[in-house]
Amino acid sequence: MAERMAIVNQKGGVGKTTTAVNLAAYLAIRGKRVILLDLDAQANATSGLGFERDDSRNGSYELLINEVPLCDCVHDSGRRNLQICPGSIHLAGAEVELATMESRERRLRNALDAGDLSYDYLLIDCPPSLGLLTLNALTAADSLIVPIQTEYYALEGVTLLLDTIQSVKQSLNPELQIFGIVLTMSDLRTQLAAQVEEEVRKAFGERVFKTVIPRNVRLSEAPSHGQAIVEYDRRSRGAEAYQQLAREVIRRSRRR
Amino acid sequence: MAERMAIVNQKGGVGKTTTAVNLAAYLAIRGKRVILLDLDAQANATSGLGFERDDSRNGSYELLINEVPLCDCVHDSGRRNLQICPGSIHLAGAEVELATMESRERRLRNALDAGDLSYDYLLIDCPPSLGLLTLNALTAADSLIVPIQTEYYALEGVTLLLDTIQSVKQSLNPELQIFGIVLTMSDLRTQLAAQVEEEVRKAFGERVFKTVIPRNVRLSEAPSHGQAIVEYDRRSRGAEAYQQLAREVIRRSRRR
Ligand SMILES: Nc1ncnc2c1ncn2[C@@H]1O[C@H](COP(=O)(O)OP(=O)(O)OP(=O)(O)O)[C@@H](O)[C@H]1O
Ligand SMILES: Nc1ncnc2c1ncn2[C@@H]1O[C@H](COP(=O)(O)OP(=O)(O)OP(=O)(O)O)[C@@H](O)[C@H]1O
Ligand SMILES: [Mg+2]
Ligand SMILES: [Mg+2]
Repeated sequence: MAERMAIVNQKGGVGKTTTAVNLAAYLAIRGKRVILLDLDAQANATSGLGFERDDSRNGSYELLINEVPLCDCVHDSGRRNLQICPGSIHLAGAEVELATMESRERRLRNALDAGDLSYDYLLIDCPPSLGLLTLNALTAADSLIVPIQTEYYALEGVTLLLDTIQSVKQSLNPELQIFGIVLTMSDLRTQLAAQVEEEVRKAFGERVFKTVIPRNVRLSEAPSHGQAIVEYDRRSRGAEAYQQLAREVIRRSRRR
Repeated sequence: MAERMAIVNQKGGVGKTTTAVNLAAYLAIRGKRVILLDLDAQANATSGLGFERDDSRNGSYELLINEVPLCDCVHDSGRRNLQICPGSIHLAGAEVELATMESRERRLRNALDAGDLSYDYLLIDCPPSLGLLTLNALTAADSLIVPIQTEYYALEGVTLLLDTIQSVKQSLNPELQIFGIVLTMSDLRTQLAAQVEEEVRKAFGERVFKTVIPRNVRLSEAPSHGQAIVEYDRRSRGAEAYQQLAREVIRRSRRR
């Protein structure tokens, strides 16, 4: 199986981290071996699973910049089947450090290829930009999950993202595909959400997951307890939606 | 008066653009001469005011990278007292281009110092990162407005932002100050929003604006019409909050 998936969208605050953390948790519960790799200097996915900042621990910065082997950068998350390669503040400087390195877009791919850990899914939580960190994720990934918030600005940014994916496919990673598009923070009481959903389904058809993630305050409360939604409130609408999404991801993986 | 203010927070989706656009519009209505400078490749502030993508027009990329004079990069917005220096997709590559330039963090400051346009407020909408574009804004600005969404992840990122501001003050821009912190997207029906507000006011005291921007769907609808909230729905709660914020900004400016 061993699928590497980047959760990517340069628009900020669209639910990348929330999707990465909660999808990882539900896939692990379904018996899939999951590694969650946090490639954002904010390290939200890391703290969202309850990891305190600990700069003495190796993580995605050391993997990418210091070439520390993958098995030394991946840590137990305290949950069965789920491991984490934590993010850190050091990633804030990584973009500039990478800019002058040889094969600067391929460093993550090379690090993952050299690693000898086995997994079913390796999910990469990306920062809100199309800089060298995200380019590394697009080059390393087999496929992409693109969260799109049901808002106007989020819709606008999709063209820029698709153009970038195309150019990565041509030059760095020809096998790269969009695994799926997930609509997030949808408040169906508003006309805007319904309009954006209609436009996205019209433009991307089957690639859009049937599961739509509703706006649900429990999802934004869970990280302050260092818990995935399944641990914080498994009966919430947010939990049910991510459980549903995990099922859809597993079904799609089988069909590929 | 001529105050340069950067609207900054590396956390994505916290309301930077919505604050930049709507504060600019209300300051202009109050008779202040305003330039809105869009430093984000997503160019949301540009489209939020109704500007179509037009790559033949000079904007912030040309100002920063090609050293085109400020007066050739600033355009009429169709509103009295409000001009715009548009963002564009080209900014996506600017981070890497800047990485190998001389005085790479000071290029925006130098470009603004050389410009001979007069204004009362120059607002800079920053992208969701602490890369070289945002560092240019922090080096060029007199002061900062920091939108903080009343959510856990947004609160977490503040330390990283403050550390960066400190290091810019020490090495690049000693006069830089936080003009104000504005709480955004606050849904006071949730306990989380009230908790975050309490923590922010405890940590930052007077620097936090009294005005809190509520979550209000009209604010997210306005950009799809290319309008500021004052044009789209001036009686909405979102409009009233940003009008209030503009008053507070003017009052604080007088006291400085
Ligand atoms: N479905 C949802 N309902 C309610 N709140 C949500 C939902 N999804 C995410 N959130 C909250 O919205 C905010 C933005 O989500 P998140 O941080 O996951 O987005 P992101 O795309 O990872 O942001 P960034 O671009 O900064 O990395 C967070 O505070 C999160 O808790
Ligand atoms: N007070 C509010 N109420 C409701 N929606 C809002 C509010 N403020 C902003 N929004 C919406 O939330 C989304 C995020 O806001 P915005 O794009 O202004 O944030 P940003 O910090 O500029 O994002 P980025 O980090 O991508 O630049 C947008 O779709 C916007 O329309
Ligand atoms: Mg994130
Ligand atoms: Mg923005």
